[in-house]
Amino acid sequence: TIGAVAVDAKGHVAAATSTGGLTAKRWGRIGDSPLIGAGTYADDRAAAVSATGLGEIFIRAAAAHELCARVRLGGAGLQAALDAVLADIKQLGGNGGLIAVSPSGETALGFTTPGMYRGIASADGRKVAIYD
Amino acid sequence: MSWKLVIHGGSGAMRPGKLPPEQDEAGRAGLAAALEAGERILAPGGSALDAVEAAARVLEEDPCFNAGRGSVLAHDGHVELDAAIMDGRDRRCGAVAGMRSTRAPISAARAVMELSQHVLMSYEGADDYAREVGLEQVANRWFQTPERRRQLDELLAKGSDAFDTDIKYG
Repeated sequence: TIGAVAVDAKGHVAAATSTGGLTAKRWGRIGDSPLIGAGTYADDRAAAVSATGLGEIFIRAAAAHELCARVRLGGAGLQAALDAVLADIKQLGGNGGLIAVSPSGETALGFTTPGMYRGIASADGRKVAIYD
Repeated sequence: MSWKLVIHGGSGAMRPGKLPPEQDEAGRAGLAAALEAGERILAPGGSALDAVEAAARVLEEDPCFNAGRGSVLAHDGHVELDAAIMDGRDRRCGAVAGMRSTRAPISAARAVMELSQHVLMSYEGADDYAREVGLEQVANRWFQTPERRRQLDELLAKGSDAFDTDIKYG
C-alpha cells in the first residue's frame, strides 16, 4: 500500500491511498484503503491521514477518522492521536502504520511493523527512511 | 504558511539488514521520486490535493510498491486495485475498489470525487467509469511482476487459505 498526505501553503490538507491489497486475497476481499474513514481521511479541521497495514483491523478501528476525531474533538496532539490509534490497532491484533499532517503543518507517523517505507518533504528539504 | 508532504510506501515484516541492498535502494529512490513530484506542485503554491495525487501516481507506477504496477496478486493470479482520495477543504472524497484495468487507480478515485455524484465505485463498474472519463486502460498482466508471482506461489504452497496477514509482502 502507498499513501500521501499534504498540507499546502493555504493550510488545506488532502490524503491519498492506493493499494493492490493482500497477497492471495479471494472473494472480492477489500481492505481499508478505499474505505473513507478507515484507511484514508482528510479534514481541514483536524488532519489528513493515510494508513497501511492489516486492513481488516484498520476498518474495525475506523483508524483514519478516529485519529482526526481525537484531534478535533479530544484536543489531542497529532502524534499523540496517531500513537493512540496505533495502540488500539495493536490491541485488536493488527499491525501497520499511519502518516498524518495537520493544517498547521504538524506531521506525525508511526508503525508497529519492523519497517515502513516513508518520506517527508517540506521547504526545508526531503528525507526518506525504511526503518527507525 | 509552509507546505509539507508525507508519504508511505507500505509497512511490513522487512527487518533491518534483511532487505536486499538493491531492493532497499530502489525503494528509497521511489520514495524520493514521489516526494519530488509532490514538491513540484506544493513549492510554487499548488494544492495539497494535486500533490497527493501526483505523489501517489509515481508510487503506483513503481514496481517496488504494492499499488498499481507491482501490486500483489490475488489468489488466482490477477491484480485487483483499490484507491481513495480526500480533500480536507470540504471533505469531498472518491474511492475505487477491485479495479482490474485502470492504470491510475488514484486518478480514478479523483474522477469519482470530482466528476460523479458518488463516493465509492467497485469492480467492473469502476473500470467502466474510469474508461468513460478517459483514463488509460491496460491489460491486467501489465500490473503483474515475476516477483509478485513468486510471492503468491510461496503463499499458496502453504495452503489454499494462506493470506499474507503478517504483511510480509503487502
